[in-house]
Formats: sequence, structure tokens, C-alpha cells
Amino acid sequence: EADPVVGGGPGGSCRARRLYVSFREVGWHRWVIAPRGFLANYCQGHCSLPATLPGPGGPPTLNHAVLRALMYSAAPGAAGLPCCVPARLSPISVLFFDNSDNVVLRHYEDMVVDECGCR
Amino acid sequence: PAAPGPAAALLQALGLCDAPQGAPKPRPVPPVMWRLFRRRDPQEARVSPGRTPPGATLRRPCHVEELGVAGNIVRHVPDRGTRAGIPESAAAGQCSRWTVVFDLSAVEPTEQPSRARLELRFAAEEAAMGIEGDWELSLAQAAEGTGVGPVLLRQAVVSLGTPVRAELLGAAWSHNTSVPRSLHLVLALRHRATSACVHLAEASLLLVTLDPRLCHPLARLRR
Repeated sequence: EADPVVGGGPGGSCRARRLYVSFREVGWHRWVIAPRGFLANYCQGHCSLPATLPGPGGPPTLNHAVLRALMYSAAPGAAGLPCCVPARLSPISVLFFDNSDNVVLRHYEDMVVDECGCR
Repeated sequence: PAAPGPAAALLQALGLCDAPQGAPKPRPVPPVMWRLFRRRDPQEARVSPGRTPPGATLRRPCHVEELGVAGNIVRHVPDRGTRAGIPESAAAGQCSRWTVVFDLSAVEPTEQPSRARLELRFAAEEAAMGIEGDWELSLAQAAEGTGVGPVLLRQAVVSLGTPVRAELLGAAWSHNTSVPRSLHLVLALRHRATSACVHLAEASLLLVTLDPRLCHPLARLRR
């Protein structure tokens, strides 16, 4: 399940959008004990100026991204805009039965997008 | 059949070679696994969905704080043996010995073991009820047939009221070797002062391993 992006297209400046991954949708609900799913989220939005510039409390912005946004505003055809990508991620843990009927707890890093940034 | 399309890709991303086939035999989830899951899953503890509270202390990746060891996979492996006592020991008027079997074939060669905690629950006969202290647990490798290999571990047991735990890493296999595909052990529990006997009600293994392929160095915190 994902938030619909209003008005089609990238929809506003670069930020995290809600994306819920349901283990039932993938058909794993019989062997995944918990969680039922998790909020993975995703990044989308414009990285033109001023969105590319560092905002208060936002993720650190790469100078190169600012440079590209400046170049783009001066000469749109030269190089594209920076990309809106995950800037800070969190882990999740999954509890499940494996093929040998063991109860397994696995920890996965970088599974949830907490913040997006222009790169 | 291999999982089709995106499910296969997600499985691979999760380091699982295939999804368990069919519905597993229903079995209660051991409380220790629930506890570890609840403490470990940030989304369970998060105040608002989708956000790590600013300033939250980052858990060390690939470390199981509750058990104090490195690791990103914890398995609760039930005993596959029959836990029937070994007949010849009972015939000799001694207390029973038991064979326990742990199937560790699900552990991949790249996984490095950091903890292997054997957990035993005993049910004492009437005569042994209330006899505290002075029990001794001994563990040996099972040999072919009903043979018994060398003793791997001897441990004093103070009380039978709580689960008896024994660390196997370094005893049943050495620290820097990969996990064996299966583990056959012979257990015996004796009381030093009396001839009281107990029987083994349940045996399980809590195995912690570290899969380096799923580990990333701690992200550089914001300067």
C-alpha cells in the first residue's frame, strides 16, 4: 500500500512517502509470526531549488546536489536534477518459522526509510 | 516451486533462499523469542509509525544486546530426539541418560556462531522434589548406536525449579568453527548425595549467529 501521489508526477519536493509492505500480500503470513508487515516508505519528489537546499532539521545535503540544481536552473538541458533518495534508514526484525520448524528472529539493517535527501 | 517474481527478490534481499513450504506445524512461540523480538524491533517501540524518534540511541547493528553477543540471527531449535532414557543406564539402577538431537541444517556456512545456549527443563519424581543443590549435569557427544563419546561438559546444577542452561559454544564445538549440521548429545543428571532421579521434560537450543552479508557498518551519525 502506498500513499497516492497527488496530481500525478513526482508530487512536491523530495520527501519520504508512506509505503506499507504486507507479508500477507506476499503470501508469507503462514510462516512469518511477526510483524504482519512493516512501513518501508519510499522517497519521491523534486530536487530542484530550493528543495535541494538544506532545510531546518533535514538530512545533510551534498554540495554536489546543490551544484547540480544550480546548473539545472541555469541550463536545464546540461545535466538532470539530483535524485531524491533515502538519506536515513532504520532496521526491522522478523520472527518466523523456518523449514525446519525452528523459530527464527532475523534482524535486517536499512529496511525503513526515515528520511530522504537529494543526491 | 521457487517463489515467483518480486517475492523471490524480497526473499533474497532478506537472506532467505526459499520460503518455508506449506504451513508450519503449529507450535507456540517460545517466550524468549517474543521478548527478543519486542525489544529488537524498532517499529514495535516507535512512538509514531515510520519515524525513529530524533535523538533515539541507535542500537548497535548486528549485536544482540539482551544476550550480550554479536549476531543478527537468533534461532530457537527444538530437540528432535525422543528424549527416551538410554535403557542400559536404567537397567544398571542408575538414573536415565537421554539423547537429544538438534537439526542445525538451516544454518548457512557463512553464519558465525556467537552463542549456543542449551536449555533443559526437568520434571522431578516425587522423591526428588525439593532436593536442592548438589545435582551435576554432564554432556557427552553421542557416538554411533547408543554409544557415548567423551564428556564435553560437567556443570553443577543448583535448582531444578528453573530451566537449566549450559553454554555449548566452546564445549560441543569450538568457537571459530562453523555450526555443525546436527548435534547429537547424551545428557545425564545425577544427585551427588542421593540416588534421586528426574526425567527430562524439554530440551531446546538458543543459537545466535552473525551473517556478515547482512551487516553494514554503523551509519555515520549526523555531524
